[in-house]
Amino acid sequence: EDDIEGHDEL
Amino acid sequence: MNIFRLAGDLSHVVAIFLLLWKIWTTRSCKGISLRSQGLFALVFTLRYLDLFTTYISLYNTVMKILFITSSYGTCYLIFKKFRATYDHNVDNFPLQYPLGACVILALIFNHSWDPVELLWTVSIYLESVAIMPQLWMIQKTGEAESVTSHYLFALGAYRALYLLNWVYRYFEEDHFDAIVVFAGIIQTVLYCDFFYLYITKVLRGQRLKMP
Repeated sequence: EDDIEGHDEL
Repeated sequence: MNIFRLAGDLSHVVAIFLLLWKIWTTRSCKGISLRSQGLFALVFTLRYLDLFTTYISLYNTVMKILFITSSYGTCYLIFKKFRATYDHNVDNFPLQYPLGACVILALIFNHSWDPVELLWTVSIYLESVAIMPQLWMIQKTGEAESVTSHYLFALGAYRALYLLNWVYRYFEEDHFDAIVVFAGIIQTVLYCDFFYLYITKVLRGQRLKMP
């Protein structure tokens, strides 16, 4: 599933 | 964090400082596309709105602030300080098409309809094509200064290294984000022609000239 609680990449 | 991502981020930082250094030391922004730099400023603004909502790490926050401030700083140098040296006649890539396409794409393919998330999605798509005005400009003038070539190589390498990071994360962390991977592939493919010329010409001490 997609982690949309904050994108950890730049 | 893995080595590919760290190397990608560092490559991105090197690219930014190479460009600022070139403009500052030559007191000229000749050969640099304000349209591309403006798109990058827009990309970072849209993407890093989460600075106000989500804390990830000190590294993450510092890099985001660095990317935003340096992109606006670059635009300031081109648009104000060294405006006399800006080639506005050749920096005329039409922006409405990529902008429109990215907005439409973000409305179709996104993770959620949250406004901040939608703007993040636009920024991901927009970043993948933001270099087009710069490449267009080089195509029209037929050549690029060596520092500009190094800048472009470092900037292209950044997303190429991120591609390796996504492969790594897919296998090691079971993490996969189709949107960034798709955009990252497009972004890297756009640089391929340039990478070829850079390796075959610039690294051998020749000027980058378009065939």
